Amino acid sequence: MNIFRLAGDMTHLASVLVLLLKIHTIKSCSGVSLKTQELYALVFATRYLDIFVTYVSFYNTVMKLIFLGSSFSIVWYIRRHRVVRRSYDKDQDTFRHLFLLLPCLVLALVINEKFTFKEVMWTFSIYLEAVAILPQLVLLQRTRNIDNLTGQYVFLLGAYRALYILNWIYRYFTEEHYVHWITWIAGIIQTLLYADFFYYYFQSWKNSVKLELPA
Amino acid sequence: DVEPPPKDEL
Repeated sequence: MNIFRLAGDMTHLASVLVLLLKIHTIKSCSGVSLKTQELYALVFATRYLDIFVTYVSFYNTVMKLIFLGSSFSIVWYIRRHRVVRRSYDKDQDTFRHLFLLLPCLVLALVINEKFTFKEVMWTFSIYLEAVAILPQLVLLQRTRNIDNLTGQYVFLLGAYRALYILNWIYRYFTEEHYVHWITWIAGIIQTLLYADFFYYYFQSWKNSVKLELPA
Repeated sequence: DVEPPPKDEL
Protein backbone atom coordinates (compact mmCIF):
# COMPACT_ATOMS: atom_id res chain seq x y z
CA MET A 1 0.00 0.00 0.00
CA ASN A 2 1.35 3.39 -0.96
CA ILE A 3 1.19 6.63 0.97
CA PHE A 4 -1.55 8.14 -1.25
CA ARG A 5 -3.84 5.18 -0.74
CA LEU A 6 -3.28 5.23 3.03
CA ALA A 7 -3.80 9.01 3.21
CA GLY A 8 -6.94 8.60 1.08
CA ASP A 9 -8.35 5.93 3.36
CA MET A 10 -7.54 8.00 6.43
CA THR A 11 -9.31 11.11 5.09
CA HIS A 12 -12.26 8.89 4.16
CA LEU A 13 -12.30 7.51 7.69
CA ALA A 14 -11.93 11.00 9.15
CA SER A 15 -14.87 12.28 7.08
CA VAL A 16 -17.16 9.57 8.40
CA LEU A 17 -15.97 10.06 11.99
CA VAL A 18 -16.46 13.84 11.76
CA LEU A 19 -20.03 13.29 10.66
CA LEU A 20 -20.81 10.62 13.27
CA LEU A 21 -19.23 12.74 15.99
CA LYS A 22 -21.22 15.79 14.95
CA ILE A 23 -24.48 13.87 15.00
CA HIS A 24 -23.67 12.00 18.19
CA THR A 25 -22.39 14.91 20.29
CA ILE A 26 -24.56 17.84 19.22
CA LYS A 27 -27.54 15.55 18.51
CA SER A 28 -28.24 17.34 15.26
CA CYS A 29 -28.07 16.33 11.63
CA SER A 30 -29.00 19.70 10.24
CA GLY A 31 -27.36 20.28 6.86
CA VAL A 32 -26.76 16.55 6.37
CA SER A 33 -28.47 14.84 3.45
CA LEU A 34 -30.14 11.58 4.44
CA LYS A 35 -30.38 10.73 0.74
CA THR A 36 -26.60 10.83 0.35
CA GLN A 37 -26.10 8.80 3.53
CA GLU A 38 -28.57 6.14 2.37
CA LEU A 39 -26.81 5.96 -0.98
CA TYR A 40 -23.45 5.49 0.74
CA ALA A 41 -24.88 2.71 2.92
CA LEU A 42 -26.06 1.00 -0.27
CA VAL A 43 -22.66 1.62 -1.92
CA PHE A 44 -20.85 -0.21 0.88
CA ALA A 45 -23.44 -2.98 1.15
CA THR A 46 -23.21 -3.78 -2.58
CA ARG A 47 -19.43 -3.37 -2.81
CA TYR A 48 -18.53 -5.51 0.19
CA LEU A 49 -20.90 -8.41 -0.58
CA ASP A 50 -17.95 -10.79 -0.41
CA ILE A 51 -16.47 -9.34 2.78
CA PHE A 52 -16.52 -12.70 4.54
CA VAL A 53 -15.58 -14.70 1.45
CA THR A 54 -12.69 -12.87 -0.19
CA TYR A 55 -9.88 -12.02 2.17
CA VAL A 56 -7.46 -9.27 1.14
CA SER A 57 -5.92 -8.18 4.43
CA PHE A 58 -6.81 -7.57 8.05
CA TYR A 59 -6.66 -3.83 7.31
CA ASN A 60 -9.15 -4.14 4.43
CA THR A 61 -11.63 -6.22 6.42
CA VAL A 62 -11.55 -3.88 9.41
CA MET A 63 -11.96 -0.78 7.22
CA LYS A 64 -14.87 -2.39 5.36
CA LEU A 65 -16.59 -3.19 8.65
CA ILE A 66 -16.06 0.39 9.83
CA PHE A 67 -17.52 1.87 6.63
CA LEU A 68 -20.51 -0.47 6.72
CA GLY A 69 -21.12 0.12 10.42
CA SER A 70 -20.71 3.89 10.31
CA SER A 71 -22.83 4.45 7.21
CA PHE A 72 -25.73 2.40 8.57
CA SER A 73 -25.40 4.07 12.00
CA ILE A 74 -25.63 7.52 10.42
CA VAL A 75 -28.78 6.49 8.54
CA TRP A 76 -30.20 5.04 11.75
CA TYR A 77 -29.47 8.25 13.67
CA ILE A 78 -31.18 10.47 11.11
CA ARG A 79 -34.23 8.23 10.65
CA ARG A 80 -34.74 6.76 14.09
CA HIS A 81 -32.97 8.70 16.83
CA ARG A 82 -35.56 10.45 18.97
CA VAL A 83 -33.71 13.79 19.09
CA VAL A 84 -31.53 13.77 15.99
CA ARG A 85 -34.34 13.05 13.55
CA ARG A 86 -36.13 16.29 14.50
CA SER A 87 -33.22 18.33 13.10
CA TYR A 88 -33.37 16.66 9.69
CA ASP A 89 -34.14 19.16 6.90
CA LYS A 90 -36.66 16.91 5.22
CA ASP A 91 -38.25 19.58 3.05
CA GLN A 92 -34.89 20.71 1.67
CA ASP A 93 -33.46 17.25 1.07
CA THR A 94 -35.69 16.41 -1.86
CA PHE A 95 -33.29 14.81 -4.33
CA ARG A 96 -34.78 11.59 -5.75
CA HIS A 97 -32.76 8.43 -5.10
CA LEU A 98 -34.15 6.83 -8.22
CA PHE A 99 -32.64 9.42 -10.55
CA LEU A 100 -29.24 8.20 -9.44
CA LEU A 101 -29.99 4.54 -8.69
CA LEU A 102 -31.60 3.58 -11.99
CA PRO A 103 -28.95 4.98 -14.37
CA CYS A 104 -26.20 3.45 -12.23
CA LEU A 105 -27.91 0.05 -12.27
CA VAL A 106 -28.47 0.14 -16.04
CA LEU A 107 -24.88 1.27 -16.64
CA ALA A 108 -23.56 -1.48 -14.36
CA LEU A 109 -25.57 -4.09 -16.30
CA VAL A 110 -24.16 -2.82 -19.60
CA ILE A 111 -20.60 -1.79 -18.74
CA ASN A 112 -18.83 -4.20 -16.38
CA GLU A 113 -15.76 -6.40 -16.30
CA LYS A 114 -17.73 -9.63 -16.02
CA PHE A 115 -21.47 -10.31 -16.16
CA THR A 116 -21.94 -12.01 -12.82
CA PHE A 117 -24.12 -10.93 -9.91
CA LYS A 118 -21.17 -10.08 -7.68
CA GLU A 119 -19.34 -8.20 -10.41
CA VAL A 120 -22.40 -6.20 -11.53
CA MET A 121 -23.12 -5.25 -7.90
CA TRP A 122 -19.51 -4.17 -7.44
CA THR A 123 -19.63 -2.06 -10.60
CA PHE A 124 -22.97 -0.59 -9.52
CA SER A 125 -21.39 0.47 -6.22
CA ILE A 126 -18.55 2.19 -8.07
CA TYR A 127 -20.96 4.15 -10.29
CA LEU A 128 -23.24 4.98 -7.39
CA GLU A 129 -20.40 6.20 -5.21
CA ALA A 130 -19.39 8.60 -7.98
CA VAL A 131 -22.72 10.45 -7.79
CA ALA A 132 -23.90 9.75 -4.23
CA ILE A 133 -22.63 13.12 -3.00
CA LEU A 134 -25.02 15.03 -5.30
CA PRO A 135 -28.00 15.22 -2.88
CA GLN A 136 -25.60 16.56 -0.22
CA LEU A 137 -24.18 19.20 -2.56
CA VAL A 138 -27.67 20.24 -3.64
CA LEU A 139 -28.73 20.50 0.02
CA LEU A 140 -25.70 22.64 0.87
CA GLN A 141 -26.42 24.95 -2.01
CA ARG A 142 -30.09 25.14 -1.13
CA THR A 143 -29.81 25.85 2.57
CA ARG A 144 -26.66 27.95 2.14
CA ASN A 145 -26.20 27.41 5.82
CA ILE A 146 -23.10 25.30 6.15
CA ASP A 147 -21.77 24.66 9.62
CA ASN A 148 -18.05 23.94 10.01
CA LEU A 149 -18.44 20.22 10.55
CA THR A 150 -20.61 19.66 7.49
CA GLY A 151 -18.14 21.70 5.42
CA GLN A 152 -15.25 19.65 6.77
CA TYR A 153 -17.13 16.42 6.09
CA VAL A 154 -17.58 17.27 2.40
CA PHE A 155 -14.03 18.59 2.16
CA LEU A 156 -12.56 15.39 3.62
CA LEU A 157 -14.65 13.25 1.27
CA GLY A 158 -13.37 15.24 -1.70
CA ALA A 159 -9.79 14.98 -0.44
CA TYR A 160 -10.20 11.20 -0.16
CA ARG A 161 -11.19 11.02 -3.82
CA ALA A 162 -8.35 13.25 -4.98
CA LEU A 163 -5.83 11.12 -3.03
CA TYR A 164 -7.20 7.96 -4.62
CA ILE A 165 -6.43 9.39 -8.04
CA LEU A 166 -2.82 10.01 -6.96
CA ASN A 167 -2.81 6.42 -5.67
CA TRP A 168 -3.90 5.11 -9.10
CA ILE A 169 -1.25 7.15 -10.87
CA TYR A 170 1.36 5.78 -8.48
CA ARG A 171 0.16 2.20 -8.92
CA TYR A 172 0.06 2.60 -12.69
CA PHE A 173 3.78 3.34 -12.75
CA THR A 174 4.84 0.89 -10.07
CA GLU A 175 2.68 -2.19 -10.70
CA GLU A 176 2.22 -4.32 -13.76
CA HIS A 177 -1.16 -4.42 -15.51
CA TYR A 178 -2.74 -2.13 -12.99
CA VAL A 179 -5.57 -0.69 -15.06
CA HIS A 180 -9.09 -0.50 -13.63
CA TRP A 181 -10.79 1.63 -16.27
CA ILE A 182 -14.24 1.54 -14.70
CA THR A 183 -12.95 2.62 -11.28
CA TRP A 184 -10.72 5.29 -12.74
CA ILE A 185 -13.28 6.99 -14.95
CA ALA A 186 -15.97 6.87 -12.25
CA GLY A 187 -13.42 8.13 -9.71
CA ILE A 188 -12.36 11.06 -11.86
CA ILE A 189 -15.99 12.07 -12.44
CA GLN A 190 -16.60 11.77 -8.71
CA THR A 191 -13.65 14.02 -7.90
CA LEU A 192 -14.73 16.60 -10.48
CA LEU A 193 -18.10 16.93 -8.71
CA TYR A 194 -16.20 18.41 -5.76
CA ALA A 195 -14.31 20.98 -7.85
CA ASP A 196 -16.89 23.70 -7.36
CA PHE A 197 -17.20 23.02 -3.64
CA PHE A 198 -13.41 23.02 -3.25
CA TYR A 199 -13.18 26.40 -4.93
CA TYR A 200 -15.55 28.03 -2.45
CA TYR A 201 -14.09 26.09 0.46
CA PHE A 202 -10.58 27.43 -0.20
CA GLN A 203 -11.88 30.93 -0.86
CA SER A 204 -13.62 31.01 2.51
CA TRP A 205 -10.53 29.55 4.16
CA LYS A 206 -8.18 32.06 2.51
CA ASN A 207 -10.35 35.02 3.45
CA SER A 208 -11.29 33.43 6.78
CA VAL A 209 -14.97 33.98 6.25
CA LYS A 210 -17.84 31.54 6.74
CA LEU A 211 -18.28 29.07 3.91
CA GLU A 212 -21.24 29.97 1.73
CA LEU A 213 -22.13 28.56 -1.65
CA PRO A 214 -23.64 30.83 -4.30
CA ALA A 215 -27.31 30.25 -5.04
CA ASP B 1 -6.32 -11.32 -22.40
CA VAL B 2 -4.76 -9.76 -19.34
CA GLU B 3 -6.09 -10.89 -15.98
CA PRO B 4 -7.91 -7.97 -14.29
CA PRO B 5 -6.08 -6.60 -11.25
CA PRO B 6 -7.30 -7.70 -7.82
CA LYS B 7 -9.92 -5.55 -6.07
CA ASP B 8 -7.80 -4.63 -3.10
CA GLU B 9 -9.07 -1.08 -2.62
CA LEU B 10 -11.91 0.19 -0.51
